[in-house]
Amino acid sequence: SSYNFENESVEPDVPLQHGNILSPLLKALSEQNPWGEFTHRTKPDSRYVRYMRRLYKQSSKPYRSPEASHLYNTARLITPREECLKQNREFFMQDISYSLNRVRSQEHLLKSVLLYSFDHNHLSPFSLLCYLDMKEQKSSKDQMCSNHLGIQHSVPLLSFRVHHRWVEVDVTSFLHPLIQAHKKDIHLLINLTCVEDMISRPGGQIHKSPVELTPRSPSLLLYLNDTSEVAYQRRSTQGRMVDLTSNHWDGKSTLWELTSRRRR
Amino acid sequence: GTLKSSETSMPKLVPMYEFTTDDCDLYDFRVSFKELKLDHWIIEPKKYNPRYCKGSCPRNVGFMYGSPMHTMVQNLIYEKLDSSVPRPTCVPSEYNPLSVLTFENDKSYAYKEYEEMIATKCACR
Repeated sequence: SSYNFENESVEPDVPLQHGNILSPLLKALSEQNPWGEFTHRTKPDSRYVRYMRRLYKQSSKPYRSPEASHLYNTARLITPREECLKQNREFFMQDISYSLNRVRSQEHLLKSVLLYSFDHNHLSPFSLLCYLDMKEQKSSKDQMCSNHLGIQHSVPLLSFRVHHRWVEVDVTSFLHPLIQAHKKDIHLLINLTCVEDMISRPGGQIHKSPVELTPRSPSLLLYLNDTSEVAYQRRSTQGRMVDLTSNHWDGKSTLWELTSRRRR
Repeated sequence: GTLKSSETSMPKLVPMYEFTTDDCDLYDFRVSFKELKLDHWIIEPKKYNPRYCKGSCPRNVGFMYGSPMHTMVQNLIYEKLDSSVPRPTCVPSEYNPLSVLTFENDKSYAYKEYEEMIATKCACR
């Protein structure tokens, strides 16, 4: 039988389109592969799985902390298209393309961040001063990775503390029009230049050398509010959107530290 | 010695939940996404307990099962007027959402909160 999810009827034997959980659940119950017969199974990247598991734990707590009363009921972590990265690696700007195929029309953008992963040998958190320069590229139909320059966006010096291996750089104001236009792909030229913050360290020495960012290109993390019937509608208790990133890494009482402290 | 008269004449009441009845009630139904061969797609949670409602609905339901007045009316219709009208049945009346983290086949990751995925209460209606 067919089920009508959000104005689209999904046949059990139709490959899953947008991560809708119920259709593959039914398929699994009728012993069919939820991704369709011929999809090869790629393994998820353990770093991203760890990161998203933390987000899952923080977000799915039955009672979110009051300051985290944000409205998102969907978060999507989109990794850059591999095929474009190879092509333009020699440019000092990273040419990055993201596929927004999965973002549905009823998923409204609340916040978007570039997620950088750091490889560093610092034992304690440290601060960075960074300058982000970002341009949108216009893609022509026949080319997936193109080099027309479009809208430019420069974010002045950012200062953030590096916890663990991830840094989120907020680019909501720049990406909002692109994502709300329901583009299926976005092509960006991105350059993030960072030096370590000049905070003197205990013991008096000041560390000046620029921190080498990993060559890995940032992934795109979108916080969305899905207004479709399938999604759980959160009632805003405070009616305003708070900084979504702070409650992950505010360092004061993150779940991660609490559990490790308790275990210790 | 001798028991007080009040003790000998009152039956000893047993709390209701010690009686197994077939009245409308909520039951667990645990599935593991690994068993369903969905764990390569659903990263979290590992298990899912949607629960379900089962049991008979007494004739004069009243509010004991959180049933609206209409339930009694439907019962009357079934008994007195037209037995082709079904009797009230035991169904879920309240739900909880379920948060799911999935790995999509375009290598993106999706966290989503799905509405009404776990039954938390039953009602006769």
